[in-house]
Amino acid sequence: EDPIISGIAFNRDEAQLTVVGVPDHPGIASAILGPIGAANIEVDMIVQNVGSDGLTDFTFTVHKRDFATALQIMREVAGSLGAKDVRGDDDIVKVSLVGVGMRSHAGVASKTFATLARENINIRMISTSEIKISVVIDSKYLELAVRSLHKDFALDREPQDEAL
Amino acid sequence: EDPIISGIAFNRDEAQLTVVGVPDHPGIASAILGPIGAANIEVDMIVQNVGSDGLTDFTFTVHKRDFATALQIMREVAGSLGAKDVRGDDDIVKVSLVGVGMRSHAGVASKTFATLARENINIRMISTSEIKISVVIDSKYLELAVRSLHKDFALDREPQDEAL
Ligand SMILES: C[C@@H](O)[C@H](N)C(=O)O
Ligand SMILES: C[C@@H](O)[C@H](N)C(=O)O
Repeated sequence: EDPIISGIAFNRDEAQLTVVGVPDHPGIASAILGPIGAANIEVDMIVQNVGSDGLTDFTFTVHKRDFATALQIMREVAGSLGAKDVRGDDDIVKVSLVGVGMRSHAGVASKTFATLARENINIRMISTSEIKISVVIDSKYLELAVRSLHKDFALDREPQDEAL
Repeated sequence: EDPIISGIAFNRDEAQLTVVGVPDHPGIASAILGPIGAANIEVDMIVQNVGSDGLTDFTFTVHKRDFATALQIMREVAGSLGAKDVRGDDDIVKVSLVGVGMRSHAGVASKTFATLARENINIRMISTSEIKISVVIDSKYLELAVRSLHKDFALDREPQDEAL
């Protein structure tokens, strides 16, 4: 399946929270997101990588308006989870390349990363699906990232603002 | 937007590779996936969490048939990236809850995680999009995970095998 890139989307409303150094055993992910779901806070991205030495980090993004509440909740549960730390940052943006057949091509992802590398934009977080490659970057790089990707992938359609 | 879960999908063909402890600066993601793209290897999931102390881990999944080749390529580039280690595992499966409005509800994600926790199934990796919550688990838990999620979410449609 040849990838067909339909466009670029971005989201300036997000804030990220990371629970650092949680035990990598059953029940932890549920204990982290349970209180967030109970507080009726919408979650966008959830990213957890493979752990090492029995620990891993758990990151999720919420709307900026829920950042302080979510951070407060996480600080309250972190102790009971045995987490090392809770970190948050609301100065981020999500930029996504949207299309079909994305996964059938490491080329699309590596081209996306090469464009950002050339512009010296650090990729803070990555999450993909069959129809999207999403990266989280510092918010100050939003315009530069969107414009460079738009040019390198020779896209016509205007980038879409996916406000939450 | 109320979440509407349309079903469960799973994928038994995947293998995961993790480049551990890479420097978290521009150009690294491109240096990792460039050689994989050049070797025409399809990549499904790409997961990178926020780093700490200037380092992060970078994981991606490939079809099991490409696992040995991808591992070989990663071992060759790891040194030039300054990575601490390259790890791989082909005894995994991806299980996804598919639907719309997924992100508008931490409840759906935490319910998914609670089901797996109750069955004592450890979640190795998590990646989400607007239409999917995907977890990577040990392959031995595939049937138990799919059956439990199917029951807890009271789904009708048979789970879909998304073979790559
Ligand atoms: C870290 C967390 O995902 C844990 N592995 C769990 O299953 O809940
Ligand atoms: C780790 C990797 O994603 C790095 N931050 C980069 O921008 O390439």
